[in-house]
Amino acid sequence: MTMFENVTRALARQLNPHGDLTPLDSLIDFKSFRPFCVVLRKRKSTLFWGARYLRTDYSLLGLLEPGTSPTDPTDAGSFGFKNMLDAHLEGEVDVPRTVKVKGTAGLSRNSTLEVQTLSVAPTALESLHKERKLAADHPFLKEMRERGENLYVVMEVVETVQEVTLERAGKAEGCFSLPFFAPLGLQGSVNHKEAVTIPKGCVLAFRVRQLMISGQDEWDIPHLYNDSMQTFPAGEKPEEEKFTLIQ
Amino acid sequence: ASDVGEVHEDFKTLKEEVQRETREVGRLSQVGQGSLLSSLCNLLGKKKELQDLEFELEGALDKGHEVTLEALPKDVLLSKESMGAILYFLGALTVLSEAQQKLLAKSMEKKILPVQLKLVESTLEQNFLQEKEGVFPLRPELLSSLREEELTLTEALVGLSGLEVQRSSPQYMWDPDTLPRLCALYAGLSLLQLLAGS
Repeated sequence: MTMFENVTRALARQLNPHGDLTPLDSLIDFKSFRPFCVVLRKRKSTLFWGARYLRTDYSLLGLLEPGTSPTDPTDAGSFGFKNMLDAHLEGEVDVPRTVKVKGTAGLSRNSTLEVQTLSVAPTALESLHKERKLAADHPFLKEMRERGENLYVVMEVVETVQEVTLERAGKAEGCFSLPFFAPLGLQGSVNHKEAVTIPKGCVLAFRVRQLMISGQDEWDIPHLYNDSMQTFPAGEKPEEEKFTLIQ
Repeated sequence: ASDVGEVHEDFKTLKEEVQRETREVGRLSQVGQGSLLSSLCNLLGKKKELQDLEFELEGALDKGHEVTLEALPKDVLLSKESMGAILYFLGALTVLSEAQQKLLAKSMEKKILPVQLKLVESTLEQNFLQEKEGVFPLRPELLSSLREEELTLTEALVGLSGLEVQRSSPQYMWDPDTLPRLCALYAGLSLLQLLAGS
């Protein structure tokens, strides 16, 4: 698991234990998980190891007919528990937590992590809903409709307030240096030094709500959703039952 | 799989979910299970390729098209449910690090998956809702059948998921933050044990 994943998972658990705050897996994708971004959910996901969402590169605002956008679409709120988070992360990014089975390791971290939430303001959503219909001919929507995909809209994010660099260094010995681990190539994977710089405004975790579409251009984002709800009206997806895996 | 937004309750829920998906894989023919196993053996330790396979299968589930897997010795027909179950386990395996995937393959070779599964299951059963870190006694019989090398292998495998086992005491350190990774390991072990056993 990468440092970034360690940090985002720790954060999500700290802020919202057993809740629906989803940690971001990949630093490179953070711009695709801003408020209003449309994401797909993996067909087989489970909250036991994280519901996983896939980026689409589309924002809800880009899928609506042209019109006015809310000038301030989001509410921001800073967290006041920086110290608590720091204390938690101090342990979480500790490589030996996973490697110290037998090893020795050092951890250095030269900065702290400050985060804030951004969420789509209910009034902004209401006015969008009233004023702008879906662009029914949008190629992305057509493709998703054909595939019967469920679409989700990022409604709330936890993002960094300042750029932060996290470092960790691991030097595992003992069990990982045993001869039978060498052919597995494990020594290299646990003897490492790594650092990651997380930019300011980087999304670390997010919450989504399901986008519901009726007819060609009507849309809504209900507060509650479950697996039985379909973004696109039922009966529009072709039925396939069998798949062949071929050599 | 659990609904998004639905909070899972306890280990029993996870166990039932994993058993449900395992049953689906178990419905594959012997040839199908063998094919899947050989395919996975080739991919364990190659996280990117495992993820690519996952996306490819997701695409197949969407469109119903044929999927090519290099490692498969024969054509295998999969039902929608089996495909879903395979995706479920691929999702679990891709949560694990490449090192863990290699250790799983090695454990399979050494036929110690049942012991490792029991260890993880027992730990999860006792601590699933435990929200505080702590040191807990380890039932000695869980590891007593393992030889030195196998014990080291097992310690490394669970250790990389954050479960630190100390054989000298014997005890283990529980950290609630490791729960998702241990759940994924539990699912991965369950699948591989099924396939290796059959």
